[in-house]
Amino acid sequence: NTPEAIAIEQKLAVQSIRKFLESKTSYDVLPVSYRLIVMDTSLLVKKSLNILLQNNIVSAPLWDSRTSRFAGLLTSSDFINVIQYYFSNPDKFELVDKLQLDGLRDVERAIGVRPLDTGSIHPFKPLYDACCKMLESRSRRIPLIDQDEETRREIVVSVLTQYRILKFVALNCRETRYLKRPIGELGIITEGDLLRCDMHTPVIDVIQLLTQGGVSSIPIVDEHGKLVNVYEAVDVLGLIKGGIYNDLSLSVGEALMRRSDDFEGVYTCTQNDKLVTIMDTIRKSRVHRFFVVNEEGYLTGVLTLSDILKYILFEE
Amino acid sequence: STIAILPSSLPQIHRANMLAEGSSAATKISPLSTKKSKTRWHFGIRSRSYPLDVMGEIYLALKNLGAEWARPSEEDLWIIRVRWKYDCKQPSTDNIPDLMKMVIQLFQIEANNYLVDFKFDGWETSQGGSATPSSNEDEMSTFSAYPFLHLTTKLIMELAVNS
Amino acid sequence: LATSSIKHNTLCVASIVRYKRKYATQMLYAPL
Repeated sequence: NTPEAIAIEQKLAVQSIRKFLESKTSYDVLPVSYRLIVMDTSLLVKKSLNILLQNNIVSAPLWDSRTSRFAGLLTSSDFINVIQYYFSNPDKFELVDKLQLDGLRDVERAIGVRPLDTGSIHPFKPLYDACCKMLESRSRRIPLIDQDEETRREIVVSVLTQYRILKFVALNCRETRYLKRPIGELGIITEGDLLRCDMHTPVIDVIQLLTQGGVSSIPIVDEHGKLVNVYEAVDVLGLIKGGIYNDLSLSVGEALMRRSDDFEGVYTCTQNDKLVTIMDTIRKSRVHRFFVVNEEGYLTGVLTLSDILKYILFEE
Repeated sequence: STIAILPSSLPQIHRANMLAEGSSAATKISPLSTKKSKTRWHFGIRSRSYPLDVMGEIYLALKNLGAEWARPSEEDLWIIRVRWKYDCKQPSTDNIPDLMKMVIQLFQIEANNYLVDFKFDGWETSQGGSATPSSNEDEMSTFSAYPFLHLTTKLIMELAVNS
Repeated sequence: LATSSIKHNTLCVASIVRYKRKYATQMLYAPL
């Protein structure tokens, strides 16, 4: 178990996992039977929010019945855009309340944000290609699109997420057990001055940080810099449930009390942890990032699923 | 491994900390309910109306929506073979079929309890030709249900609004 | 075709479709 031997084993294991990703297709990741919830773009935004919450999902493909085409993905970024639009135009409540899903692109233009390009890929392309496309598009999910045989219209077969792909690897690649180098040595942790806030920061400011940083979570630290909680982009869905925008004046600590009691908690790790245990945690739990802390619990960095996927696809 | 869950991030502990801090809003904010009201699913749509009334409602709704149907023969009064021009903004090139076929059938579940079932029945092109000879039912495996689902929502809404 | 009860002016319809060797329950939510 010399460091050299461990390094060689890790290199070979990563290359083998990569070959696995090249040999499988996105279709292979799909369960034998699954459901896909799609929303008609003429639905009201506030209704779509209820549908996501009711089905315990945070995203759904959209379908434009007028053109009979797939119309992109509804994600938490869309709700963040609506919140920012409303916060800059508080007199426009009527418009926000009546906003339909096909109006979300106008909201993006109104607040000057780039549409989230989710790209898409055919279900029978290599899983490796789907991962690369997903990382290119900065989205954490990628729609699988095929074509209806008779009408040649698009079919949304499913949507793959980074979490689902890494879980598929953790469940099917025995080589993950050889990933025993400390993550602090791999150069894959996002360190330095992470965007952060404290419990009293207004939640609207935290939402602005999410957009400004292009990130999906903001760590919350105490006055000494110790990690105490995290505000995630998906928490926005609970904040404006029922189309009520009054809670934007809350502090982030108060807004977090909206989280449902089955929230699993924020996962932390240290520089000394290895990908073998990180992948095992992904196999067993719905975890989307690991906040890196030192022995006393002070925040030093974050390891996201994108960081792990990039390492497997491109490093070593 | 030093992977752990941050205790202060667990909802119950976070709530206790916020209340201990005396935050005024904290007492008013309740967590999202975890129990999701289960969607109750039905096959097709149910009706307790008189069977011929149900059929009349369906024909009326189809007419209002601009659909066509084959004249029913004596023995299958309770089946409607529908053909529906799927007018979508996509430039319809001639070889893309734009006439959706659907079979609507009334079933009796028990006395005074009926079920209207909707079934997709393939495509045709406006020029009357049948759709590209799609491989038979068994092989055809890239089928998008969304146009079919969309037309049934329009029909169900027409029936709901009329009734 | 499977249908849900109409709630809050929203209707959900679904059908189970075979995609290659797998089965997708495609659900569409639409406003009344």
